[in-house]
Amino acid sequence: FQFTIMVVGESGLGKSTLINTLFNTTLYAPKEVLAPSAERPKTVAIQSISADIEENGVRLRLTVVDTPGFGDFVNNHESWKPILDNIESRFDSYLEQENRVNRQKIVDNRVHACLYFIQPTGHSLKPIDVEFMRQLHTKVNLIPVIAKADTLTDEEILKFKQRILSDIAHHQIHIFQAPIYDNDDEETIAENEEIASKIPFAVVGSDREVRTADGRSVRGRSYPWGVIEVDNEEHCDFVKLRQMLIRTNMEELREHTNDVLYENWRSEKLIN
Amino acid sequence: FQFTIMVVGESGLGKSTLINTLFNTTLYAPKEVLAPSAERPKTVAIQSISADIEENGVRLRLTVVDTPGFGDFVNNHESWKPILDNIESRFDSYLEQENRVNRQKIVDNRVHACLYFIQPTGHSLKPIDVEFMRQLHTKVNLIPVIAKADTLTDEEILKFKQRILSDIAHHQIHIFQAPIYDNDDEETIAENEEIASKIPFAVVGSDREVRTADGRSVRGRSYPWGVIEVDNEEHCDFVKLRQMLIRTNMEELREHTNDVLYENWRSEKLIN
Ligand SMILES: Nc1nc2c(ncn2[C@@H]2O[C@H](COP(=O)(O)OP(=O)(O)O)[C@@H](O)[C@H]2O)c(=O)[nH]1
Ligand SMILES: Nc1nc2c(ncn2[C@@H]2O[C@H](COP(=O)(O)OP(=O)(O)O)[C@@H](O)[C@H]2O)c(=O)[nH]1
Repeated sequence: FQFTIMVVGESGLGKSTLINTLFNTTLYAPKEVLAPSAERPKTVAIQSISADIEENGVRLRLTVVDTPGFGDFVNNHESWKPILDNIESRFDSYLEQENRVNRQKIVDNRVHACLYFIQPTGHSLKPIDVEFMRQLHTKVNLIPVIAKADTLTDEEILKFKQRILSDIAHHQIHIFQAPIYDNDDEETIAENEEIASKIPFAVVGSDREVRTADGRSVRGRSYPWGVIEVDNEEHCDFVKLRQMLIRTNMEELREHTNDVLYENWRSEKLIN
Repeated sequence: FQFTIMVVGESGLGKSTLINTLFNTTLYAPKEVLAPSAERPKTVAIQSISADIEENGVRLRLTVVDTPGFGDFVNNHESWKPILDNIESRFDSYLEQENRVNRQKIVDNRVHACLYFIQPTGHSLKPIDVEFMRQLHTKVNLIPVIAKADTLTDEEILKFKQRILSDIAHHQIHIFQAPIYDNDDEETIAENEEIASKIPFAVVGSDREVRTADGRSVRGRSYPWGVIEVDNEEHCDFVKLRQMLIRTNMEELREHTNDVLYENWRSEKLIN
């Protein structure tokens, strides 16, 4: 089946690296940064890259939608607009397929999740973060993550998460809530509560192996003062993000997109 | 004597922390971040804070000029302008004092150095960085630093520094060069060349003491995977920045401001 995830955040927040880390594949080759003299683009671009991957024995067509330029200009006025347009054009194309006589082969290209990368300032959400999330939260499942979380100490991460959640509440932004079903077994409920308690996930990505002080080979980043391990839950929330996105909630993300976000958009569209 | 340093960069790049670390004093109390509901300022502010400090047995009146808001808005159009105006108004006030009959007590409030904080993206300078430096490099001694350098591995720092220097060269930006005098002794020359080779400095700041694995108490940041030590030259260029700013070049910075930057501004002003 199809799963489309959009990735949004300013350049240099480790987005490409995180996607490679999440899906254990070099979906994005190491970035060719534009030469100093190159003409820089003036607007936000929308780029898609797809791959057939296998997760938990399930084969899926993963599409990652990249949004280079978002937040990168001196003026980022309405930089959310091309992104919103893209999400809605995918709704349009789904609606058009739904309205056909033959509906056997509907291709679902709608965006099922949007990973929004927050700069690890340690302070609060930035105006551009708030603006983006307010413009898009009724059209896509928003999953905010704290980028490059190895910039922050454990104490700073706790304070920052609290502050982000209160900014989100204050601005009445809806972020994706992993549903917890009462009829699930105790273990699953506990697991989902544990995942939910870590939101927004403080993530670190790495597409290379490094050696730890005690000789293990791990995915991580090697600094003179130590090695951060991406898959170590004491070091960051990468594992939790991966669990939520791929193991426990891929189905919920697709359903919520179809049953709620798309339906609301469709009703509004047909009323107008 | 007087030394005025201006600090510029977006919120959350560790500027206040670095100033406290540089001068070993809590010049800036831990930041009170605005509440989620607080009205955010809409323009760049210019704020000054002064303290009498002693460095190398020399007592000096240190003034730090802060520029909150720079780079923090969705639109940062001309966010350099209030900063340039402030620098030039200080030139104006110096010129006015120079033109007086009694010139015994000239107070030199001109900005002697501007620490410009570069976000550790690992890619290249951002448009806002280039624009700021191009607008200000003929009016103030620019000292670009890579902020929160503990975000980058040694390898990433080397590549990033090279890229920043080629961006600077491409845009014909003049940054402060620590002069190397041929008539200095060998040791001083070697030291100054060593300092110059590290520019732009990759800095880390910390105003708290932490304990290392081997029991030492150091200024640094404690992560689950290790402790970064601010004063350890294997970990970052903080010591080099401090040497250049305070030990070796405070006099050059003031002289260059007076003999070159101010004089050029004054000639241009009198011609027009
Ligand atoms: N500190 C830190 N650096 C990272 C992380 N992920 C990627 N990087 C580095 O950050 C730089 C930019 O990463 P990239 O994935 O190209 O960012 P993008 O521009 O958002 O796609 C590269 O030097 C990466 O090695 C992370 O989790 N923590
Ligand atoms: N990783 C890292 N974090 C830092 C560094 N310096 C300060 N911080 C943290 O970054 C956050 C913002 O620092 P602050 O000095 O208030 O930044 P400012 O907004 O630029 O003045 C705080 O949580 C600091 O503890 C540094 O060198 N490296």
